[in-house]
Order: sequence, then structure tokens, then C-alpha cells
Amino acid sequence: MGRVIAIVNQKGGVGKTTTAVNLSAGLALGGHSVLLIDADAQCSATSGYGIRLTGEDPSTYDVILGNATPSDAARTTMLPSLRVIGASRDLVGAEIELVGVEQRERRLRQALATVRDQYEFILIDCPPSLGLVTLNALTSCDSLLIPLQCEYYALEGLTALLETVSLVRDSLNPDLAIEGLLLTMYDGRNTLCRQVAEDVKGHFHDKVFRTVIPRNVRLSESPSHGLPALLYDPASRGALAYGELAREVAGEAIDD
Amino acid sequence: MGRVIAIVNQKGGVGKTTTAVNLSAGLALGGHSVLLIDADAQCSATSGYGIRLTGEDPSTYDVILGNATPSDAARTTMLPSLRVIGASRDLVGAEIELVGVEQRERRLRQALATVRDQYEFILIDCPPSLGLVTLNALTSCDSLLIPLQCEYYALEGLTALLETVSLVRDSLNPDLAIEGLLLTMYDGRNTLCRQVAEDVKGHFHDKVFRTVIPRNVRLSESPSHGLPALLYDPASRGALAYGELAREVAGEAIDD
Ligand SMILES: Nc1ncnc2c1ncn2[C@@H]1O[C@H](COP(=O)(O)OP(=O)(O)OP(=O)(O)O)[C@@H](O)[C@H]1O
Ligand SMILES: Nc1ncnc2c1ncn2[C@@H]1O[C@H](COP(=O)(O)OP(=O)(O)OP(=O)(O)O)[C@@H](O)[C@H]1O
Ligand SMILES: [Mg+2]
Ligand SMILES: [Mg+2]
Repeated sequence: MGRVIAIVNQKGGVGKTTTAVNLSAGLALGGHSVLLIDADAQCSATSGYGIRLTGEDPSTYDVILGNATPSDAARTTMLPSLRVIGASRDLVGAEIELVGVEQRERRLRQALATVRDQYEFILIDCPPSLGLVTLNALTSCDSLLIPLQCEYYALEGLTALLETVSLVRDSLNPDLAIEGLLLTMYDGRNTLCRQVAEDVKGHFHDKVFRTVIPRNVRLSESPSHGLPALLYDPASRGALAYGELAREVAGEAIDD
Repeated sequence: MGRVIAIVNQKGGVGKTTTAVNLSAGLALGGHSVLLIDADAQCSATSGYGIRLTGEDPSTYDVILGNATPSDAARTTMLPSLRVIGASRDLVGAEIELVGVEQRERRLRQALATVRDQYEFILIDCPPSLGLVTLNALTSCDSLLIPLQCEYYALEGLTALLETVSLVRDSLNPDLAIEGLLLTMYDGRNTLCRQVAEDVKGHFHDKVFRTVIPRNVRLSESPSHGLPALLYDPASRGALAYGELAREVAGEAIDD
């Protein structure tokens, strides 16, 4: 039975897509079968794998609105055990179109029921908002992974996100758990960054992943080559960190 | 007659709020009367000025839904010629509540008609999405300022934004102009950053502000003190750059 993990944070630019692309690659390189769903109209995770959808291709929008099944929409990638459901710009419209629809928060959950046991991991990259598309992801998943930049505005946004999570748990998805908080773009030379990291660890304890993702230029270069950093520059600090995160998420031993 | 400038980019984390807070401060310190409207449910620009709204305080949500006038909602700040209309979390709900409302994209424009000539500049900080709240900002403004991080994913998002702008120009706001593209978090040592900056200047020419905002830790520290960098550390490279941007936006001579 696949674990569905939503990668969520309404704060923008904290590393959601970078985590979705590189964690999915790390899990696939580790031998696990993975489905990555790009639920962001920006289509970043789709382009992070070098995929460009045409108007005819089934997308996440079609899966949520029920026009295509996840199996139709899942595309192969350069990694044998990874498939990707790409996003398209019409997801912007979904936020409005879903308002009047029956079971509007449960559409993705219903759609994913047909593929849950074909993958060990299903990851969902979310847009920087708490709208109906993100609510669909929070209603479909078993747990959520929260990338967190060690910055003041990012820390401020955490309370709103955790409140939304408990609302979803009460009404739409009672078993929703927190997979963990992931510190991203960490730079130990920066005092504010160190302080925020200490605050988060002091407050969330073992809910914070032991793996910390450093700021590493290879992570921001790799999408322009349509490759995860684990394939673009496997020895880079960014790629190594996401490899370690994949082992931690999969429950395998990580190096201390 | 005040110039209304929306600070927009659906790509997250590109420096919209940092620009809204520090450009409004720069204009106010330059002697101009300024109104800053925080239209993002994350309330970052509100907290960037050390403002915390209580449930009783009128907010941007109330102004858009017509429950309060901009004059009721505008609060004083530590800068004499700057007022701020703060955001609150209920803006998240506005994206859904506005769907069924008459003239749903023009609400903010209608509300601002009452205060336009009381300020020389009205700045609107937008959320990282192209939903109904951002559409309200695009329909209200004379021009838009697009902060752009020199990164691959940020560049990709530009096409979608410019297409939305031309749609808004055709149907809702015929005079909508581009104030300019602002390069943010610029780090000349980073090859990708230099390449993206060259691409953008090569493509958009004089639509790119001459002022470039460097990556500068003081800009990310100042919000934790509830102050713009121009007051927190006026001699810092980040504060000086935003001072220069304010002169450029106001049409005053800038240093070469
Ligand atoms: N550890 C890192 N080191 C250096 N750059 C990074 C790192 N993680 C992400 N980036 C870069 O920072 C920017 C923001 O990251 P990303 O787009 O993954 O965030 P996001 O949360 O998905 O953004 P959005 O809210 O727009 O969806 C991107 O340009 C990305 O390449
Ligand atoms: N020039 C800069 N140098 C260093 N840090 C910066 C700079 N500009 C912004 N930051 C920091 O980068 C992060 C993202 O900036 P900011 O929050 O202003 O972006 P945004 O576009 O408003 O994000 P969102 O899409 O979530 O609204 C913040 O933590 C901010 O403090
Ligand atoms: Mg993203
Ligand atoms: Mg912002």
C-alpha cells in the first residue's frame, strides 16, 4: 500500500518543488516505485523532469476533475521506477471551477484510490497557497512533508499551515499525520538561519528531519537541464543531502 | 492623483513582500505620501511593519468585500507619510467567497477610488498565485512591478504572468502597464544568476529597472524587528538598493 506524502507550505519559494523532484529521484534510485504528482499550475516539478505537456496530454487537472485516470496521466521518466503526472496551466482555473463541485476536496483522493497500491510512494508537489487544490492534496495524503526555509517570514507562516492541517484532520482526513519538517537552504554561516533552525528543533523535536538540506547552487542549476540534482551532479552536497533524506523517509539507516 | 502599483509574481519567494515593505519605506523617506496594501493572507508585509491586527481591526479582506473603506482600514506607521492596510488570514477565504460575487474582480478598484488622490503612491503586495485577490490587484492598478529572482524556475513563470497581464488588459483594465521587472537576490558570483539576469535584460530591455537588489542578509533580518531595512540598517547594501529603487520609481535621478 503506497504512502501518499503531500509536500506543502503556503509560504512561497521554500523548496517544495526542489524537494518533490529530488526526494522522488532519491527514492526511485533507492529501488522504490514512486509516483510524483505536480499539483502546481506553475508546472515546476514537471519541467524539473524535462517534461512539457501538450494540450492533448492528460494532466493533474484532468485527474482532479475526473476527465482522466492517474494511470492514463502517469508518464515514464529517465528513472525506471518513477512516473510523473504533469501539471498544466489550467490548474489555475481549478481553484474556481471546483468551488461548485460535489465533494470538491475529495476529488484527488477518490482518483488516487485506483493507483495507491501500484506505488510504494506517491508524492504531491503543492502550490504556495491553501486553496482547493492544496486541500485536495491534504485530503488525499497519509502525511505531509513541510519544507521550511530558515527565514523569519517562513517561520511566521507555519502557524497558519498547522491550523489548516488540524482543520483538515477534523473534517476531511482524520488520519493525516506530519511526516516531518525539512530545513532547506540551510547556511550555517548566517546567524538568523542558525537561530530559526534552533527554534524549529526546540519546538518540533523529532518531527524535524535529521537530514538538513544545505544551500547548494547545483540544486538550482539542475532544473534548467530537466534533471534532478541526483542525476545532474550526484556528488554535490545538495544531491547527497536529498539522497540521505530519501533513506530517512524510507526508514532506512542514515549516516550520522 | 496617486499611482497604484501592484507587486506581483505568482512564483513564490521572489521578494514581493521585501520589495513592498522597502520600496514603500524608500518612497516615504523620500517625502512621498504612500499607502501600502497587504493583499496576502500570509500577512508578511503587515508583520514587516510590526503590525498585528486583532479580529476587530478592519483589514484588506474587509475593504475588498466592502465591509470597510480604505480610510477606515489604513493605519499609521513609524513613517509619517506612510499608511498600511493590514492583511488577515480570512483573505484565504476571499478566493472562494468572491467566486459568486458581482463584479468580483473590480471590488478593490471600486474601493480604492475613494482614496486614490490622497496618496502619491499606492502599493499592493500580492500573494504567490493568480487567483481572485491578485486579479483584484491587477484590475485596480495603473502598473505592475514584477520582482524576479535570477533563478530558472522564476524565469519559467514569467510567461504565464505576462499572459495573465494581457488577459486583464483586454477585459478588465485596458491601461494596465508594466512598471518594470526588478532583479532581486542578485549574486554576481553565481553563474546561473548572471545568465538569467543577462537573459532578462536582453529580452525586456528598458523594462528592467536599472536598480538591482543584491542578496543581503539585512533584508531578511529586518522583518523580525518589525522594521523595513531602511530603518533597521540604513547603510546596508539592501537598504541602499531599495532607496535607489524608490528614486527610480519616483522618476528622480539615480546614481550611476
Ligand atoms: N537547497 C537549495 N539551495 C539552493 N537553491 C535552492 C535550494 N532549494 C531550492 N532552491 C532554489 O530556490 C528557488 C525556490 O525553490 P522552489 O522553487 O523549489 O521552492 P517552492 O517552495 O517550490 O516555490 P513555490 O512556492 O513557487 O512553489 C528555486 O529557484 C530553487 O532552484
Ligand atoms: N535581497 C534579498 N536578500 C536576502 N534575502 C532576501 C532578499 N529579498 C528577500 N529575501 C528573503 O527571502 C525570502 C523570500 O522573500 P519574500 O518573502 O519577500 O518573497 P515573496 O515573493 O513575498 O514570497 P511569497 O511568494 O511567499 O509572498 C524572505 O525570507 C526574505 O526575507
Ligand atoms: Mg514549487
Ligand atoms: Mg510575500
